Amino acid sequence: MNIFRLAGDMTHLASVLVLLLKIHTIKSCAGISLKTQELYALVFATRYLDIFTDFISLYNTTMKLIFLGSSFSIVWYIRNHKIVSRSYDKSQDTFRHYFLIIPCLLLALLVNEKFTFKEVMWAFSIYLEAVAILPQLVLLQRTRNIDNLTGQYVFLLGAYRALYILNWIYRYFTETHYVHWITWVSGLVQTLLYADFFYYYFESWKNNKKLQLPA
Amino acid sequence: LKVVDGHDEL
Repeated sequence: MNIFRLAGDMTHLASVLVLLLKIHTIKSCAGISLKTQELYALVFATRYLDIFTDFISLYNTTMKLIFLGSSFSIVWYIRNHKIVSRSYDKSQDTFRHYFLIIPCLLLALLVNEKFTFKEVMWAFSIYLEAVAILPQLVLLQRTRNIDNLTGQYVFLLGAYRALYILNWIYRYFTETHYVHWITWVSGLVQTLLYADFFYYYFESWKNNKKLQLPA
Repeated sequence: LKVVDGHDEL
């Protein structure tokens, strides 16, 4: 565990906390894409199939449980909570899940570390995580007034990915035989998807203006 | 429970 990896995980955790804060305290999910949240739940469910069979560390198991629990409860809140669900605008959140799920599944069947159920599911989860933010980014573009918490949520998610890249660079130079093409390429694609958002996020921050993405 | 060094990232 290096400082970049820890900072990445903590940023990821912070993004989830910001979203839970918005949902729990403000009782609103306005501007949040249910599609993206459902994809994340699927990402964690398929990636952490090893949670009860393989042990890495207490830290690892705890974080897995947190990400599984939080992602499924966020989906539950948006879909079923009496007050929160009212702020969900279905007509704006139109991205189709299967446009992302099916290509990722096919790619996972072709490109994986080993052709076993667990490894194919793991590769699928890596590919799906890379593109799971797309429905959220599309929704942001359609939202005229992006509130601060939503902006911070997406910013923290992007920052988590950028820190993971630093972690890989660090591990590549400090560990022997540390080469992971699947995670590297997907992680790079995932981080690049945030580039446009980052640009406007920093612009709005610099000029002290409300965040708005050009349509 | 077995200790693995495969996918140690989250």
